[in-house]
Amino acid sequence: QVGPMRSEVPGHSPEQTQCSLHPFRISFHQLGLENWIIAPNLYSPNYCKGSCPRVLRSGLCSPNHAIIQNLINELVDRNIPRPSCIPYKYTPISVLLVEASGSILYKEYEDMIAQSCTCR
Amino acid sequence: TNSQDAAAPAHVALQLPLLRALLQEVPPKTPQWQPARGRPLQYMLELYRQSADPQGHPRENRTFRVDAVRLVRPAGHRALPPRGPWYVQTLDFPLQPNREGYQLVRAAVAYRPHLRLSHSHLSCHVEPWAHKSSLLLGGGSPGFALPEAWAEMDITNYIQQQFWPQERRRTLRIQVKCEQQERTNLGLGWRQALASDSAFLVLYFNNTFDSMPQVRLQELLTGDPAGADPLLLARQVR
Repeated sequence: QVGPMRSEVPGHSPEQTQCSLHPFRISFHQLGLENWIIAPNLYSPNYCKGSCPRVLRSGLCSPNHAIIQNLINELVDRNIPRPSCIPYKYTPISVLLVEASGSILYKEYEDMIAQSCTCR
Repeated sequence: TNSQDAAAPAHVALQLPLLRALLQEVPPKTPQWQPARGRPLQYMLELYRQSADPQGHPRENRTFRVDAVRLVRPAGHRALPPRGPWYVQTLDFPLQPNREGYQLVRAAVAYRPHLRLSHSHLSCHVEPWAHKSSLLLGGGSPGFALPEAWAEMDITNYIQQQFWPQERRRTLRIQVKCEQQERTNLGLGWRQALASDSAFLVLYFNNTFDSMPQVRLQELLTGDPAGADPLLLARQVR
C-alpha cells in the first residue's frame, strides 16, 4: 500500500522540475575546431534534467525496474536512490571535416544528439 | 546560454562524446594540413547538403546510406605531350591502409566532362591506368545525385580486385583524357585547366564494428584481449 502523496520539491511545481529534454547548442568555433569541421556550424547534443516523479507516467518510457526502485525508495529504504533522469533516444549527426592528409570526410556518428528522456 | 561567445573549457569539450569520437578520427593539425577549398569542397558540400540538414541531422530520404565518404585529392599529376586533339594527364591517388572495421562499398572517380578554356573547350573522360584486360568497372552501390558539371566513373570492382583489402600504402593511377573540340592552338593553357582539381577519388565506406566479434574489438581497441574494461570498451565503440 503506497503512502500518502507528498510534494515533489517545496516551492516548485512538478511541471517545472520534472525530467525533460533541454536544448543545448555549442559552436565548433567555441571549441576551437572550426578549422577542420566544415559542417555543421553548431552541435546540439541537448541534455536531460529534472527530477523523476514518484509516479512514473508512461511518457517517460521507464522500465518496470524503475517503478520498483521508486517504491523501494519510498517504502523500504531511503538509501536506495530514485531513478535518474537520463536520455532515452538519440539521433545521429552528420559531419563534414578535413583530414590531416587534405582529404575531405563525410561521416555519420550514431547516438550523438539526445532526442528524449527517461527515468531509470 | 550567457557565455555563447566564450570558449568552452577544454575539460568540457573533451567530455562531449562527439568530440572524443572526432579526435580519434582525425590527428592534430600537422604542417602538411591545408584547409579545404575549391572544387573538392564544393563537391562535398553538395553531398553533405543532400545527406543532412543544416543542423547535421541525416536526411531520411537520402539516396545513399553509408557511414562515411572520403574525397581523396591527387598527390601528383603529370601531363603527357599532346597527340593530335588529345590532351592526357595522369593523376596519382594515395590509398591509405584499410582501416579496421571499415568496408569499402563504392569507389568512383569524379571529374568534369567539359572544361572551358579561353578560346576553346575540352571534352574529357577518365580511365584507370591499367591493361584493358584487367579493367572491370562498375559494381558499386548508388552514389549521390551529382552536381550538373560533374560526372563519375564507378571503379568499385577495379579497386576491390586490385587494391582491397590493402595493408600498406599504395597508389591508384588514373588518366584524364580530353579531346579538343575546335582546331585552335591551346598553348599551355590546357595544362592549367587540367591541373586544377579536374578529377578526384571518392570512396564510400560502411562501418562494420557492429558485426565484429567482441573479442576482436577488444584486441583492436585496447591491444589487450584480457584486460579491457567492458564499460570503457562499449563507450569507445560508440
